[in-house]
Amino acid sequence: YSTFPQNPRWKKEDVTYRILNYTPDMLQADVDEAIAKAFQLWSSVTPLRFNRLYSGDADIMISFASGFHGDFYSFDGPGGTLAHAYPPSRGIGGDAHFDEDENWTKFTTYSGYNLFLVAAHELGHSLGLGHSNVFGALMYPIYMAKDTRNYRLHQDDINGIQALYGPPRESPAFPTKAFLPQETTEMPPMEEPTQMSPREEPTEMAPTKRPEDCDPHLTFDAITTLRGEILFFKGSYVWRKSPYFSQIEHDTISTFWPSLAAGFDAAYEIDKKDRVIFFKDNQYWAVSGYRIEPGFPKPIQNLGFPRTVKKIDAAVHDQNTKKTYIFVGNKYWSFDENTQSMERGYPRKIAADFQGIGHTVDAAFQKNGHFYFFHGSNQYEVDIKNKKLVRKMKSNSWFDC
Amino acid sequence: LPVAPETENEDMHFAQKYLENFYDFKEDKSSLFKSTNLAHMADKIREMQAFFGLEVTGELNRKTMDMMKQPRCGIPDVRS
Repeated sequence: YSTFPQNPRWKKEDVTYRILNYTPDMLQADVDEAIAKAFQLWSSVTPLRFNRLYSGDADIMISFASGFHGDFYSFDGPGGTLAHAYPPSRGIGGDAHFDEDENWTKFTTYSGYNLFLVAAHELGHSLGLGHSNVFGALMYPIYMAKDTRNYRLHQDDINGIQALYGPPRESPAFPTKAFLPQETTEMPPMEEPTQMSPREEPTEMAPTKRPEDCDPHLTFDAITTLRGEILFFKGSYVWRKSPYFSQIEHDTISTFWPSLAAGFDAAYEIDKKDRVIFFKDNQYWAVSGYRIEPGFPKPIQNLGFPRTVKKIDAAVHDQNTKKTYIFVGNKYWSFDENTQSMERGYPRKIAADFQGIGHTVDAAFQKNGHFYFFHGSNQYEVDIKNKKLVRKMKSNSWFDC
Repeated sequence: LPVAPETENEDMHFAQKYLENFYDFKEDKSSLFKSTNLAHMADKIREMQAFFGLEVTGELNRKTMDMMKQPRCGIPDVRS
């Protein structure tokens, strides 16, 4: 942990706070609760008591603001800086400011920032703590989405705040020692199931062990390019072929997108938009890098599929025509990314248009002027312009086997 | 994940702003030598890499950029 220069701290045990305004992202009652819970974290391990004021000057003034808001540090729009707070002193000292351009949420989701977590961090500054370089500590400067049920301060945070204020006067209701060092625990499930976290669904397709790269029977659920790399998905596993490193990298889906369920059905990249679409069952998600775009998942019927289509097999985007081919059974559909609508005349039989592909498609991607269609442990290289089969390979030919 | 290709050119500027905001980096505008500022910036990158437990190289590599682009608190990690 760290403290500010000269260790500023409140010289009293009764500290007041006032919420000056509210974010429209949340119910006011939820904001009140998040702030109160954040204060309670600190009061539970110190002799401090926090009393809310509804008018006049409070020691800690809490507000939401965008861009320049009258202090030394302007906010920067969505992402980047989420909030800041000043160490104890008169005037602006102790005040906590939250960037209104963020999407503030009550729960831990990947479409917004949990106000309780951010407020708890900022109030640490309001009480005199600087940033900690201990990963998992609340005062670590990076926002880390985590379960906030029964949230406990990290031991490093407790050591820091007690160095300034000492331990609570009476025996606390629960031990002041953190239960578990958070850096050694896996991220727990999401606090509340939301539309974006279908993680609790069983993933039948997820193998318990990652298959060997060079297993001749290796099959894939979905494949996509992403910023020049190729990602191969199977169950919860990802094989990552990158021009930036020579070896195939092995990861899990949760490494990149912790809130997405394993077992994608299909994926494709629209590189000009820096966007990847993932399909699972009758829903789809859009991501940009690590970020899941807000408003997802959406039902695949939004793309123009009839209700009879419950899931899709594969998808691939043609960068030249801006059409995305989506494969369902022995047919495929063409989705126009420019007009965001399904093209007329579809679905059509795969075999009718892609000569030599007489079966369903498990996964597909585009690279260097070719489509690569996967079926079982085989892979079919297809010329994009004339849709003709060029050659057949094993599915793991990209792994230098 | 790699940074988006179209944003790659902006990384240097982004990193400079990040180091100014959080690591007390100050560009020496009076210096005639670009290398002086680059060396100073490399020192600050090392400081930032050490803080976050990254490999300390002084180079603006992918992991360092990824860390810089994480959403975070606006209070500096170090003070002058």
